[in-house]
Amino acid sequence: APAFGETDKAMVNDDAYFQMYLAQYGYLSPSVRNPSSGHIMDESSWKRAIMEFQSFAGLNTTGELDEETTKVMSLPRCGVRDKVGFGETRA
Amino acid sequence: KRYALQGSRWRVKNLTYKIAKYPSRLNRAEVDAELAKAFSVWSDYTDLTFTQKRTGQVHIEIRFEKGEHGDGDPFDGPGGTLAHAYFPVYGGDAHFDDAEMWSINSRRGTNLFQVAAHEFGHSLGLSHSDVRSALMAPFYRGYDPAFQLDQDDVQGIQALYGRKTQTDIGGGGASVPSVPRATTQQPSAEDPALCADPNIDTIFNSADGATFIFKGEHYWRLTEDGVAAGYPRLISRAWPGLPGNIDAAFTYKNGKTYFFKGSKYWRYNGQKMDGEYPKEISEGFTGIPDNLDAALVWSGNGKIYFYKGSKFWRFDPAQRPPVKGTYPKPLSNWEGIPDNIDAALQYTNGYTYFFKGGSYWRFNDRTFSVDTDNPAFPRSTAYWWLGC
Repeated sequence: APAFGETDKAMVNDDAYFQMYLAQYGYLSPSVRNPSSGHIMDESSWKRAIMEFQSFAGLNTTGELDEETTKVMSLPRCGVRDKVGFGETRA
Repeated sequence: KRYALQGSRWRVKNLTYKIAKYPSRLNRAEVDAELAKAFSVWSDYTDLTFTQKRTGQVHIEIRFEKGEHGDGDPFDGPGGTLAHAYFPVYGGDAHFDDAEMWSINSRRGTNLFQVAAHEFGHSLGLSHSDVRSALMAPFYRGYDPAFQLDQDDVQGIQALYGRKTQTDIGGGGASVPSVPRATTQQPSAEDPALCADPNIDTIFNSADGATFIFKGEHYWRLTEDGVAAGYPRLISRAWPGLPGNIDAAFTYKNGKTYFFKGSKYWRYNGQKMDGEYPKEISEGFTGIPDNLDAALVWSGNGKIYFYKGSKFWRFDPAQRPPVKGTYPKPLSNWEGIPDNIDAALQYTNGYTYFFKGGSYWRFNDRTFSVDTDNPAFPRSTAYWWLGC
């Protein structure tokens, strides 16, 4: 069983999880969070969302879901969005 | 890198809160204490006050819930999302995932105090910070027994609600509240050891207005009416590189805090050493002796005064040499202040205070003598400053 407080590892290796995560915390359009709506996304939006998260979390902004990035995404955290409104740059 | 303000804040500073639904696996009284402590993280640096109510309308409602709980933002079981809170414009409420293993003062589980202090930052108008060491960073970083707000958090909350204007603990100063103080402005906790032996090594204000007492290896932060809950703590944890049993300390108008012990002194910027220290006192404070009793920046002229035995020195960094004229002079010039004092402080209310044994004196800068008041000075340090 994962050490208490960490999101289950199996859950983290699912692409949909990352999309949901980035949408939940303000890096992608909230509509991505609606599992019933198929969501096609262009590569540049996806890359930009990952880079914004990496920048906010103090990681190398590779634009890829590398090991370091997915590790931080699996940390227990606060449910409030990091970005106060989708697409807005931080003050 | 810095804090982020969501854009709304409370227009009042005396806020109320209610724990509408408690966690299923913790003692209610303990939850009350931990959440009060979490609020005090923010009231320590502002004039915000937080009063718990059991019923009726409040500013901030707190609930421990599982899964979907009526706000469209369901919790996800153990791990993942631990809690969320709403900014003032959206009501300020805070919700915690009751599926988490909430813990108190333990490495196991998820620390309730730290997560609650973070969520209450949102309830007050703070967004997430990208400063990794800040409380308002979004990621839970595990139990931290020496928890301290990061400067980034302090700047964020003071950008919203201003700095703390402490009232006089010693009963002086114009800012003494005319009405009885709110009951639970911030949790103060009597410290039996300090009450039993209220002799102190030194007392000083930090650049951001907090007041600290040093004794031996430990320190306490003062609240409006006593010592803050969760103290004493180790000096070496908060001011890395600083030893215990400090002789004297003061914060100068450059925002740096200077500590003196034996023949050495240290300079800190906040709680970070500000260069290579210790240095010799004779090197940085020419004309000032070793093994000091006390030091302060006097409210009367902004110069630095050092006290030792029955003598005192005036140090003016703007002069060459900084100690001019016929110093040292007899301490008896400070009419009514005894020799061999333990500590001295210009408190944030602008008054100058001297401490010796378990007593203290408030100094009247105009008459240049101990203030007259009822009750008269000296007064009990334990009662008036330590909340005993």
